[in-house]
Amino acid sequence: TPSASDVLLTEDAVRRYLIRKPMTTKDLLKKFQTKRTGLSSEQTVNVLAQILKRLNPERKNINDKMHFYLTE
Amino acid sequence: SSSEADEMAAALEAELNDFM
Repeated sequence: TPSASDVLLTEDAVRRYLIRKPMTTKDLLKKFQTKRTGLSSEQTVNVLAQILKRLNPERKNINDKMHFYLTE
Repeated sequence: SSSEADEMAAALEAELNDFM
């Protein structure tokens, strides 16, 4: 059972990160590590994919890597 | 581990590729 101090993988949390700066999928996964959220790897991938589909962030390549970002 | 992170990133990108 997650405690209040654990990291929550929510749409709002992802939105806040992507407004702050462009991030790769790996950057995002680093923010929501399984040991901090208590989710499995598969759950993390599935939930993050659903959130990104809903948010439909802008995409751009930085150093040949695809980054997502949002504007307010 | 970083290889697990790589696998998760690849899985996530594969999920999103259908959508993008």
